[in-house]
Amino acid sequence: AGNQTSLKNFFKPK
Amino acid sequence: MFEARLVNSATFKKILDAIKDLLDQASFDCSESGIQLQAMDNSHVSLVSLNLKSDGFDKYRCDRSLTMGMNLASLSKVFRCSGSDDTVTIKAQDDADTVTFMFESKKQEKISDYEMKLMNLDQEHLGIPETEFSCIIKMPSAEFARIVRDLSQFGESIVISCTKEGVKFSTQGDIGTGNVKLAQTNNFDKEEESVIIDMQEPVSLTFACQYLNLFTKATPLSNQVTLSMCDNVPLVVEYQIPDLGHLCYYLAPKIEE
Repeated sequence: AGNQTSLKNFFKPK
Repeated sequence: MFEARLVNSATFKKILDAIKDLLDQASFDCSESGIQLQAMDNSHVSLVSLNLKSDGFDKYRCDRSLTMGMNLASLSKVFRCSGSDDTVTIKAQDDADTVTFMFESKKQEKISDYEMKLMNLDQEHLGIPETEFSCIIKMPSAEFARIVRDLSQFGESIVISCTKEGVKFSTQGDIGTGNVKLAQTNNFDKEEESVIIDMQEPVSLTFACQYLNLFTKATPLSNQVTLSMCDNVPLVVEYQIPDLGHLCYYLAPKIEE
């Protein structure tokens, strides 16, 4: 159920 | 020169067990303030963030900040050689390409050391924005592990819904559905057994069982786990490591197809 999102959508490289 | 001594090497072993199935390799960033590790799994769905403060160690010295890239399967092999009551001392020279682990038994009648090659890892540190979470749930870590394990039998995802009455874990799969509801407890005497919910707004998010199960490998580290949730933001699963620091996992949510 549902599509897995990527963490990179939420956290950006420093 | 870097040197860190931990009387209870079993704690480090537990930390390793809690991250080695998520990460193949990781960099340990050592500085005066302690040891930190931040790494995403290969699929970029979850992130591990470990923070061990220097004063939690029995001895700690770090003259110059250093980053030690390690293969975690190799590190596990090293720690498999330690006894449960052993003390561990981790040592590295500045700019070294190896790290040494020395294990000492309680009565010091057995001392072993293992030198391991370090790796140069391309590490990318991610900025984790400050979040005002809608719901923060504190619950027994063993209960969380049990619920995740039970529900994983039925489906690939778990929906975690939190209201001020309690928290509900739900799953559905080919054979049917499963729901576990936990009410907030009033048993304030035994904090370790309590379910405490701090809710600003109700929230419901869907997460992959596979990752939640891997996070629960940290259960031996702490009696309690904290789940922090906010709409459209990764879940934070936090285990406090008594007197030493914390281990946090971040998990990107699943969204409607």
